[in-house]
Amino acid sequence: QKQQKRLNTFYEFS
Amino acid sequence: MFEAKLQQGVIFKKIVDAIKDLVKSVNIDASTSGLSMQAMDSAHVALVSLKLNENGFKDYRCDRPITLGLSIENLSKILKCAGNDDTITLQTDEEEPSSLKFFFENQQASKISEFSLNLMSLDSESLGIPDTDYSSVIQMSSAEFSRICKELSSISETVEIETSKESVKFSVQGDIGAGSITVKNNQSDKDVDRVDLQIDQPVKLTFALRYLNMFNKAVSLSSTVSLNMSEENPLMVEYKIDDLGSLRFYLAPKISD
Repeated sequence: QKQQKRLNTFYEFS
Repeated sequence: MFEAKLQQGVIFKKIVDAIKDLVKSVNIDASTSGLSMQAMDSAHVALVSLKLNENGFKDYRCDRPITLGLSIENLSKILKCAGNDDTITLQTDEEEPSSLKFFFENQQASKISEFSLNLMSLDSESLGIPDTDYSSVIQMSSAEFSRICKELSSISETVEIETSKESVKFSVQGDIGAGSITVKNNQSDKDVDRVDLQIDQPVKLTFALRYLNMFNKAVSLSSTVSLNMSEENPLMVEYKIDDLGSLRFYLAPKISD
């Protein structure tokens, strides 16, 4: 089962 | 003093219509180079990024950078009062504006509407998105991509997108069964058929279709859409807006832990 990732897994808050 | 006059006001209406199901409130940053906006959905799974260049406006003036916090719902209500052929002007004289003026003028300048929208102060939580060299880029008809997403979402909530040198395959698997749509490179001179694949590295990524269907509300902004992917990276969907800028959507993938 694939889990929906969130964008802050990939991008840093600036 | 900030003033931005868009000759084709309908573009602004289309942009707001394209994002209103995804984000509730946004900060529009106005600077000398133009307008930019970045906002995420409440789950932080998808992000919209808008850039409108100052030279795409009929008139544009921004003496110093300002941030305009807008409720998309309220902005929609105001824009409903603009005709599709109207010019739209945004304007404020204050440095820390508490409201933003809108002027809608018809072609004959015989009907002029003026509205003032109260602004919100929103915390500007923005993500740093690096300029990415995507290993798989697909340019295709936005209507065609929208149709593929709609059709496949009746079979599954999730689509797997797999690229290879000569084709891109959209696959779904659901309770009722499974299916796939394979689209090949096609240098057709007909826009709706043309598919341009630039595959440096093939990718296989999985996404939630409901977000893609929300992004596709932007089809009225551009007849072509580009899908930009790299392994283990969010998908970037870009709608270029002629002579003005671009509307980009980012979507985090689904990954098996």
